[in-house]
Amino acid sequence: IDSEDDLLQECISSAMPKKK
Amino acid sequence: PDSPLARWTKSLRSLLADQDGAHLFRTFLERERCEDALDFWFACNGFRQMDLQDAKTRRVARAIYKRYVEGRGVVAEHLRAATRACIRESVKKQRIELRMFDQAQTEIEGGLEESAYRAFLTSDIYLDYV
Repeated sequence: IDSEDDLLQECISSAMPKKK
Repeated sequence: PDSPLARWTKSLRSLLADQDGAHLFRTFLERERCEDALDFWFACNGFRQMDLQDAKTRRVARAIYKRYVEGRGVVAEHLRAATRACIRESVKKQRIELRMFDQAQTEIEGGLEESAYRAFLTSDIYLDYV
């Protein structure tokens, strides 16, 4: 099971701009 | 005219929509020890895209609250007391909504826009890149 920190990091990464 | 650099100076939002721009801005904020403000801003965007039916969503809401809102970090410091109280209530009562961090995000974005973003555009980190 993922830790809350991992989930938070995943959430942040999902919103970061991706390479064009 | 439509180079990334031209977009970066247009607005904070256009800077953050660009991968290199967001990365460089975060490096600048790290030096100022306020990168949490940017991470929080992205966390709010990510959170709004989550699925309320997913059990993960509740845990992420609590993680955002614990990491940025409840403590004494740079985000908590810049939020209005009423905004923090409102989020605390939502988390404690498990009233999780996808827009529960919107007000806080607006306040942090305003703060970034007024100080850090302007300072970034005259910083050596930015000028070296240009």
